[in-house]
Parts: sequence; C-alpha cells; structure tokens
Amino acid sequence: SSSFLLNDRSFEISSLPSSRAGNLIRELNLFPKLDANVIDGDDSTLTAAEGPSIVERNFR
Amino acid sequence: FPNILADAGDSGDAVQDLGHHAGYYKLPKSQGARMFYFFFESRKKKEDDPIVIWLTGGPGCSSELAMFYENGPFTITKNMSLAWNEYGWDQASNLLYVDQPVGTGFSYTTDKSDIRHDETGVSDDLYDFLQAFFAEHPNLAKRDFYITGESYAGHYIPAFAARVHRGNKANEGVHVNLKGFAIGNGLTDPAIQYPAYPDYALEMGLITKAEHDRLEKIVPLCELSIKLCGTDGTVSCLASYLVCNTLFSGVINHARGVNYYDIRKKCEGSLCYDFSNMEKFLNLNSVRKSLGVGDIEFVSCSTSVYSAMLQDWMRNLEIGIPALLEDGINMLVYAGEYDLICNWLGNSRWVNAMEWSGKESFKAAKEVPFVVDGKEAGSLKSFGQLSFLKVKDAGHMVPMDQPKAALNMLKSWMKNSLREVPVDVSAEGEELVAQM
Repeated sequence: SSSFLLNDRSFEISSLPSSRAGNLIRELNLFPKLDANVIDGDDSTLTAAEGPSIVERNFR
Repeated sequence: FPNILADAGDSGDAVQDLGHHAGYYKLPKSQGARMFYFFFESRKKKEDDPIVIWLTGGPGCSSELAMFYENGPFTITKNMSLAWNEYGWDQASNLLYVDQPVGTGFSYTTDKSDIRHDETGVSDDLYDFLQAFFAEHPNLAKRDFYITGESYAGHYIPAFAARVHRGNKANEGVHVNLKGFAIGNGLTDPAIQYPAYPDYALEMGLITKAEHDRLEKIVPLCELSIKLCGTDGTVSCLASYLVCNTLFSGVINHARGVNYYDIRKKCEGSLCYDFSNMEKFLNLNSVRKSLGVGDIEFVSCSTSVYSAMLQDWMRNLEIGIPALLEDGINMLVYAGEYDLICNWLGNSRWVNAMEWSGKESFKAAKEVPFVVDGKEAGSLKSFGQLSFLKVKDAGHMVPMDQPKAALNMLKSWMKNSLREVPVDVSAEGEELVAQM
C-alpha cells in the first residue's frame, strides 16, 4: 500500500507543512514581515521586565 | 482608532469613549512573552451582557482576521477608515480577541522557546490571561462567560474550556462563570473528520465515485496513524499529519482550484480571500500609536506558530468534552455547509459519535429549521447541553458569510433559546414577546 501511496499525486510538495502554511497565508493575500513575533529583548521598550503583568489602555 | 465613521444607528460622536481597550499581558509561564488583546465593551453596555472570547485558528493566525472580517465591531473600508459592523457580536456581548498562540498578531516574545507546541501551553496561557483580565476588571468577573472560535480553534476551545473548568473546581483563582463554548467549522476529532473528506467531496460533486473509492483506501492507514499519535504523541503525530493529509490533498488535486473554505467559489490564482487591508490598517502609524504597540510588528499569520503546532494537529480534543457537558456547560458546534476543510459532515459525525449521557437522545433528536427573518438559515439538532447547527449558504467563516444569522445564533444560544423558534435579533421588545 505504501507504493500505492507514493504514486498518489496527493503526496505532492503542497502537503508538506511549511509550504502548506505559506500557501494558507498567501491565499488570504497576507504578507507578514516575520514568520513569528520573536524579538530581540534589548531593543524594545515593551519588554521591560518589571511593571504590572497587564497593561491596558482605552483607545478611541 | 482614528476616523471611525459615525453611524446613525450608533453613537453619533465617533470620539465618544466607546469602552474599547487594547492591552498586553505578560505570560507568567514564559521567558519573555506578552500576549496582545482587544476588549470591546458591549455596544449597549447592558449591566448583564455576557463576555465572549473569540479564538482564531490557523494555527497561528491573528484574532484581527475575525475581528475585522467576521464578527468584530468594525469593518475596514477601502480608504482605511472603519465602519460599524451592524452584526458585530458586541451587539450581544462584551468581546475579547486575543492574539494567540504567542508569536502571532501583536503578541510577541523575546525567547523562541515560548512558542507553544500543544494545548497545555495554549490553554494555560489563556487561563492565566483570563485571571489577569478579571483582576483588571473585577466588575466583569461574575458575568456569564463563553468561549468561541473557528477552524483550528476546534482544538483550542475544548482545551481552554477544560482548563477553566479545572481551575474553577480547584478554586485556583477568580471563579470564571463559564456557561458554554461554541466551535465554528472546527477541527476537533481528526480520526472522524479526516475520513469524512472523500465522503463530503463525493456528496458535493467535487470528486467521482471512482476517485472516492480510491481515496477510501487511505482511510485505514490514516485511522491507524491517528491511534498511534494518541493524545500525547509527537513524531507519530507528525507522521499521522502527513498520511492523513493525503486524503485532503487527494480531494484538492481532483477538484483543481476549488476554494476549500467555500466550494461555491474559485480561488483567483493563489488568492482565495483578500484580507490585505487589515495588514495595511494595522501598520498605519496612527493606529499603532492608538493601540500602544510601539515597534512590535503585526504578524497576520505566523508560519512558525503553524509549524510548531503540527504535532498537536492530529490529536483528539473531543475526549475532554463529555465531562464538561455532564457538568452543565453548553456546547454549540456550527458549520457553514460549503466549507470543505472543516466540513459540516465530519463535524456532525464526531458530535453524534461522542460518548456522553445524552448521546442516544441527541442522535434521536429531530432536526428543526433555524429561522432568521422568517427564512430558514440552517438546520438545528439539540438535546440537553449539546447543539449542532448546519448553517445555510455559508463557508468556513460563518460570521463573514451570514452575519445576521451568526448574531442570531449567538444571541439565541446564549439565551438558551436556540432550541425554540429563534427570534430575529432586531425584533426586540413587544415583537419578541409575541414570538415567545
């Protein structure tokens, strides 16, 4: 049955996870600049260790 | 937000404080993660309006997708201003949208080990957030609370509901008044939903009988691989993902170009929907300043979060649901009838197969029409805590395709009146009494 599977067209590259994720995003016409929001801790004012656990603001 | 278009139906003064909040929460079980959220007070600010949290799928897509294109208070117009969404779910509840798992949307971390791989990490983060949110808004802690979402959130929602229920029973923190959870076109029980692909595709005329029978030969292998994956496998779950996705890609290869979110439509090239205005809007300096996100990028969908969750994909999240139903927590599973990727047939099958005290009564229950504006908007089956709704003329994103029906569905379900003749959301007051 594995040879049956490997002959199956559906084993095309499209079913590999990373390309599927990319397809999913392009199909929605989205072009995120990062593949995840992992930032360098030093260069963001928002990563101050101290301070309250939740910071919320009203916006208009 | 800048330039909200005032709307006659709502507060004329666009700068009036609408009770809209945005914030960051420092995740305690992390090295350096902060989760971003929106909180919209209900539009009519009624004292007893419930709280609804919405979780977007992907996995790894941001909550702003649903907020602007499905059920949020606003839609984005072509000229980058906002217009009120008449059928925003803030018409019926206070709304929380959370960019999760961390790494997506405006949520970020300084340590990639914080990127979540399973439902334990996801549900702990959401529970910790909820505790902090209620500490920030103690006046809301007693409100009825509902967990909702779509697509891959079919995994997140049962896990988060079980986590809240466990916290309540253990008196872990603030008691959360969890009344129910609703899954829209979800992926919850892969062992039942993947084998449904060829059957749904044949029923909808996407593949021939011969192609169907050929794909059927893969089903036993897929089912075996899911058994090996179980509830805590890792490599075995990745293997199962590859094996079982040949069922889905097998259908797609035969139904070239079909939009698997809504089989009535074709994708133009690689484009099935155009959500690019959301990225443009959230990258406007004026908006970023309003939200207080500093120099944090907006990641509309994260490929890294998607890949990190792959080992979670084939796990069965149905197993924790019966205990919640037995403890009186309501579940609504709804599905737009033209969605292929999380189709109504696979969802109906796992809901009917679920082992709980009401199983036989639910299976025996009659399907009744779900009526909106005097027209059938879907077909409903319910018993006790459990309801299943097949929504007409909708695909994967029900609140986007049928906004009025979706708001009616939410309102009726939260009022526990989904099983009676649902009333039209605009028929308030005496008319409502007449209908009742």
